[in-house]
Order: sequence, then C-alpha cells, then structure tokens
Amino acid sequence: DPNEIDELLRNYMDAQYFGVISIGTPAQNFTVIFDTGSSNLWIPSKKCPFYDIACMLHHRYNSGKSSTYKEDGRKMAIQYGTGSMKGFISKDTVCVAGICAEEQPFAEATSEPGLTFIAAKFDGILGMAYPEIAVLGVKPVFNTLIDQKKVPSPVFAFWLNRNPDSELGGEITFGGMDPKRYIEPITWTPVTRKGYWQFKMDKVLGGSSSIGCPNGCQAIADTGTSLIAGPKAQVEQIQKFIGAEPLMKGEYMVQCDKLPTMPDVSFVIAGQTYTLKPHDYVMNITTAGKSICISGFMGIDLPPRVGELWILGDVFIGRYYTAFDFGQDRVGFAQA
Amino acid sequence: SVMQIPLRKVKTLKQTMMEAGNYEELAYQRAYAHKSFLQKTSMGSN
Repeated sequence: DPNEIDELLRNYMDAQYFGVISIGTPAQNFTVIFDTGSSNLWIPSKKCPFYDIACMLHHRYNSGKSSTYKEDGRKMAIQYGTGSMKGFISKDTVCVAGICAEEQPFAEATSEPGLTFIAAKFDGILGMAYPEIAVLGVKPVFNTLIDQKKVPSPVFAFWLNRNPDSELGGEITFGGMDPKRYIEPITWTPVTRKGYWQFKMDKVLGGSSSIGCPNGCQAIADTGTSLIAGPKAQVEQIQKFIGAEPLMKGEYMVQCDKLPTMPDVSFVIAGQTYTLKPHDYVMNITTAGKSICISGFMGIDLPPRVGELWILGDVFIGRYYTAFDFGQDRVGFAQA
Repeated sequence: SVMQIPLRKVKTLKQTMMEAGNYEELAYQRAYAHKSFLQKTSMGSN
C-alpha cells in the first residue's frame, strides 16, 4: 500500500531539518530536506502551471536563466499516497556547501501532490540514499560529488542540535565527519541492502528486557522523518512499556507530568547499546494553551514485499551522531 | 577538506497543525485521500 509507505518512509509531515542548496549559474537557491530515505533531487519548476498551488508558493528553478542548464527532458513521477509528484529531468550545476556537482540530473517538478507540499516550508527534497532506489536511475547528488572527486571521502554525516534555544538546527558534513560534533567511539554496522541505509538491528530493550525486534530485525536511518517507527505489534509493546495511550493513526501520547518517571528505551546495533531517555523520545507540543506529549514511537505494518522494517528518524539521529559511508557501505553511530 | 551545511530546525507540519487545532481535519483529509486512492486502484486503474 503506497499510502502506508508514504506515511512512513516519506512522511514529510514530520520532517524538521532543512538546508540550502543552489542550482544553476548564477546560483538559484532552494531550501531542501536532506533525506536519507530517498534518492532523487527534485525542486519546483518555473514551468509548473499557475494552478499548482504548492509550486506557486515555493522557489522555482528557471532553466532559462542558467547558463549551465542542459536539457534532458525525460518525464518522471514519484508516487506518494495522496498523488504523484510529476515533472521532468534537467541537468545543471548543483552546489552544496560550496562544492558543486557538474551536469547533475534532477527533477523539475511541475505538479506536486496534496496538502503536505502546499504547506511545506521546504522547496524540494535532496535524496541521499543509494542510487539503486532512484527513480529513473538518476544519480543522486552526493554520488556525483564522489564520482567527480569533489569530496575527500565518500562519507557524509548528520548532527542534529537538540538545544531548542540555539539558532543552529544541525549540520551535515560532506566528505567526512566532524569530530566536534560527536564523542568517540563511532560504531559502524554494515549496510545489509543497498537501497535505503539499511542495517541489522539486534534488539530493542526496555530496561534489560526485550520489548521489540526479538530475533534481530532490519532498520534504516532516515533523516526524512522525525519519529521512530516499527511493526505495530512490537511498537504497541513499547507504548505499553512507556505508559503511552493511543492518539490517532498509529500515534500515541503520554502524560507530560510522567516524563521524569518514564523508563529508558534502548536499541542494540552491532553489539552497541544506544539508549533514549524519555526527553529524547517524547515530543512536547503546545496546543490550545496546553501541552501534549507525543510518543516518538509510531507503529506501522508495511506490505509483505517490503517486510518488517524499523525506521530510525530524527528522534534517534538527534541523540546519536549518524554517519553514512558509501565507500565501505556502512552506517556509523556515536554519541552526539 | 570536509564541507558543512548548517541545517535549520523548524516545527514540523504536524506540530503546526496540532498547535492550530487542525490535526484532526488533516487526518480526515488524508484518510479520505487514502480511501479514494484505494478505490481507484481497486477499479483496475494503474
């Protein structure tokens, strides 16, 4: 069910961290989600029709104003639960952090689906997963940077700032890791399937008891979503363990005043235990003058062809510095 | 050398909707879109 995949793997309703890239010469700037759960770059096109509200409300790429634009023209569509993002492929210089991928193919979106993209605070998505899951096999930006030898090593890493008072929301490092942002050691685990950044997780622990992933399971590190998601039955066990009650659509809430007495939840990956405390896995939202606390765990069952998958989003990555290594096909975690 | 991009953290759309008290409406809209998607596919449309 693509809608379920949308809800989970492409749940941009929960996306929270954006950065700026530029495309073309002279540079046209766009705000994008750096998404390790997908592999295509797309941004709104100047050629979208006036009635596409989402497109009109965002920055649009104008190929006519770029001297480095090259035509490709292949049509593409990315299916979301609520519709399709439709557009066509173009090539141009794409710059991130001052380094540029030449003749980078990307999608100019001429039609964007649903409310999410209308209300979105980002213009587009920059996918950072493996080329294997790129629609039309279009090479992702970071892979182009590797091929064009623009980065010293084929590694990128995410640090998400958990200090709510800081202006800086986080930082991506291209070409290596930033030792200022994590505490050694970094523990690596091999990618088990090149597509998403997928790896084996050993177990999920509540205290010292297993409360999920009983015989080992597959997980992905996904910066495009903010929660931690897993199979419904197992996540229900976690919700029960932390004392959460159902809210809607697989989400749960907890009593905010219970936070100090709530238990830790740990994830064991490559033999290393990564613990989340209640203030790590609970999101506090003020609505109608009162605080509600949403559990950072969400249950969803994927179709059998996808199989059981745990998604470690910002809730996890915010606590643990996460590095993605194309050279050795591995994901690394360290204390942020 | 290693290059860095600063990230900006914003409220998620869901947070914004919840704060405005509109999340139930959003959930309804999405459920409706889901239903119509399923209807379309079950009718043989690809």
